[in-house]
Amino acid sequence: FLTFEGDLKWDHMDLTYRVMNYSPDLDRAVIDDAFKRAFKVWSDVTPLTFTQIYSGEADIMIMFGSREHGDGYPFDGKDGLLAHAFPPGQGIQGDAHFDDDEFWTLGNGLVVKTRHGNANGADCHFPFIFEGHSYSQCTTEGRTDGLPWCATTASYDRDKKYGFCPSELLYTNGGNSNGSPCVFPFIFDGISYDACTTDGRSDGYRWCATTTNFDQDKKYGFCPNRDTAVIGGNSQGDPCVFPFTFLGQTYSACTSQGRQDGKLWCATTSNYDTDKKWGFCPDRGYSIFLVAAHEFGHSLGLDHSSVREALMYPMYSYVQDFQLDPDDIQGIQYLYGRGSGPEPTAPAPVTTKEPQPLPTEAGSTSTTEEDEDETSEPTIVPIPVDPSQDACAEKNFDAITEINGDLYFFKDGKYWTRSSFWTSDIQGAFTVADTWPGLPAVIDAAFQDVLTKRVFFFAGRLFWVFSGKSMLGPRRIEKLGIGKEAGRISGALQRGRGKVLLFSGESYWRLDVKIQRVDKGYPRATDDVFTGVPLDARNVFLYQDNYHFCRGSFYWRMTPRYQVDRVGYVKYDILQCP
Amino acid sequence: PLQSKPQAVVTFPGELLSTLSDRELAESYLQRFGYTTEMEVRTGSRHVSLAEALRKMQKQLGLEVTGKLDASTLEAMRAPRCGVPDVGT
Repeated sequence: FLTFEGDLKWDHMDLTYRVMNYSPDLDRAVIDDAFKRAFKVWSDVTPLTFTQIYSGEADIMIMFGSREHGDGYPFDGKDGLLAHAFPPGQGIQGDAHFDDDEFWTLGNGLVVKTRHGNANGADCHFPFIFEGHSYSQCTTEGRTDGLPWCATTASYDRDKKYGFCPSELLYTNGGNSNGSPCVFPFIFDGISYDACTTDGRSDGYRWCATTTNFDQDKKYGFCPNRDTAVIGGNSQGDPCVFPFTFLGQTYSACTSQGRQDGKLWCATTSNYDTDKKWGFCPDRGYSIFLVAAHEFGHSLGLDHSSVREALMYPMYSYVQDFQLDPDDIQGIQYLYGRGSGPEPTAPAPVTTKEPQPLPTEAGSTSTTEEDEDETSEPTIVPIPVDPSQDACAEKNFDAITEINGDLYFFKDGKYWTRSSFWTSDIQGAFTVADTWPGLPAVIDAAFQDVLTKRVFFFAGRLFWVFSGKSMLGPRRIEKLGIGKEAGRISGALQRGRGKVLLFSGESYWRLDVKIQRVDKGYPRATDDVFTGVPLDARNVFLYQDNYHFCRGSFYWRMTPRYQVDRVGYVKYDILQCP
Repeated sequence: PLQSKPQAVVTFPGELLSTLSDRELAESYLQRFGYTTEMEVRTGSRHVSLAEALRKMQKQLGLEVTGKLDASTLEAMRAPRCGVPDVGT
């Protein structure tokens, strides 16, 4: 293995990455998943962790681009150079760029992930049988709205399983229209367009307006590639048009006629002889997972290896069941070790206060008059801290919630509080059993009903309701109308008007607190509404009117308008540890 | 008899014309990926510096080290790959 001159490496283990834009070749979720798995290749053998963020500057910024894309190292059209990355460091260092003139797949040809329909986002199955005919691409047959669809099993006639294919009539990527579909025709620069266009752009990405008039409304999105989109050529992304005429002959499929390299191509208008518009037909493409894993090796400090089987060998080759080569493992562990993790640093002295009065008296508050008096400056006396009592030493929490204006952090039968209205230091640790007798040591979630001040606690499939110290429960969450699919409740968001959202796995229910029953029409998929937050959050809670989703040491903050506007550290931002 | 008409070969618009000779392809590849520098190409005797650079590349990429622009070396040069140079910063 080789490292870069001077053993360039990151000076911290918990790295962040951000995907700046997406190739139209693959569904966004497929690309995100491929990058996540590509990072996992390296985190599996080192103490490194990788967390995706959606705004601001990440350690590793990832982008797709073609030809000259801003860094002075231009790509070269289809094939040839596939991607490149920069060694660790600030700014562009550590970043990874992918050539969007390539056809990005998972290495085995076109990946058409469906949306909607009844196949839960499964990929198209080609060929599939519909009304006795075989289809090897998406079709609008059987529909009047022109939306391309496909079966997700070998026979739609038998299984009736289907989904809609990528199409600008269904959605757009990026831009400023939250995924709205194209509106045709639309006006741009005074001209009417009835299809996606690259006009007005120098990067070759196809776009459309999502209202009838871009000149007026400035609303737009990028068009996903259809399954018949061509690669490269001079009309990248446009679909093949069959039949087309070439040298006077008619072709109703891709052909290698006219080429010496045997590559298949098609025309993107009905007549190549007059229009000269063409592109390559989809082939196996390049695995975005394999290429990303290689480039992320560079981003971490590895240079090219001369071991042909190594991931860091410079030439691309598709591997079905990928395994890191010992050469790669030796290289990355030479830089970062094998999972021993960074040494803990001694905590700074923290002042702690006496325990508070009971927090759940109806109408009570967590601060009493005399408390306020005690806000005189604490004298910092270095007090040896018992790590088992120090909230800042905890890696994560069983549950986090706001009760009477204070944030409560629960862990293994202990809890800490911190006022969420003014900066105050952490109070505690207190014993859960002292405050809520009868509650188990480990809970999964808690919330306070805003109207009655009662506090609900969840552990596994059981829940308790406390009014002050008086407890009702445990009862099974079936009583709330929550089905068996919910193994544990990971968090709750109070929504006003007596409604609370309860999260479990990738779904959430809306609880009517008054009748203690979930509303009809639930559960719903979390990422339908809360897009961009981790679906495996350990804690979900409302804090300062924003929704917080925690995973590991990070939290994702979402505004009431469902915009993730911040990703940060629970320890430093929410606990406000030194 | 199956190919009654001679194959027409078309230059497709917008396609990077690969009119590079094998030697020009080799020189650009070796320079781009750090096996030789532009200066070496210009000042050294072209024949010697190319063979030396080819040997370096063949060794680095696990090819048979011949110092010659043979078929497997040309094939390697045309293979899809990462854009980070193999040698140097």
